Amino acid sequence: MNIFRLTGDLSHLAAIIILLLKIWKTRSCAGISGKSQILFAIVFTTRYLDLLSSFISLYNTSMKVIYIGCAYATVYLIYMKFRATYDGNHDSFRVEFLVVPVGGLAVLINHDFSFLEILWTFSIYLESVAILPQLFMISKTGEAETITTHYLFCLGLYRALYIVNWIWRYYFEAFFDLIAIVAGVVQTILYCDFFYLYVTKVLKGKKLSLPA
Amino acid sequence: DSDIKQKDEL
Repeated sequence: MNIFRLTGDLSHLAAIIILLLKIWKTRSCAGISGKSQILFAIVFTTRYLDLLSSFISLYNTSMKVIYIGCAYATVYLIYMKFRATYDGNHDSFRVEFLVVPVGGLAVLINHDFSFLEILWTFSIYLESVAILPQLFMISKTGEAETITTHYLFCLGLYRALYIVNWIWRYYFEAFFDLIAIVAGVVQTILYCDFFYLYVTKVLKGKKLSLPA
Repeated sequence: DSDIKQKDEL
């Protein structure tokens, strides 16, 4: 474990908690893409199946349980408890265009053609594009609540910090996983225009609004 | 393919 990965995990945890609290406190999921949240729930489920088979550390296990629990709680709040506030019209990204190619790629390019390894690879590839429905929804509505932008910033920052963690591990542990690195770079690149808007607008106290 | 290292990252 290194400071970059720890900060990354905490940033990821913060994002998940911010979103859950935002929906719970405001009793509304306006502006939130339910599809992205479903994709994240799938990412965690397919990645953390080893919860049952291998124990790495208390930290590792507890974070996985928290991530999975919060992901499903968020999906439940969006599609069940506060479904009246779910903006389905603007959450119209065709996720099948993500899941099918990612599934095919996971079968073709992986470290080991085994069930758990292919699921892990699928979850890595899926995570890199899972935010697209959310970014697409913001481009359709033309704006995002400030709390949602903080959620997205923490979410984007987490994988950016993981890239630094991978550089660190390459030099100090001679460890690298090309699949995770390539997917992580793609994932972080997808946030770039959001990062620009966040820094130039939200951090200056303005509302994030896109030229619709 | 690389030997299956223990996946210790989240």
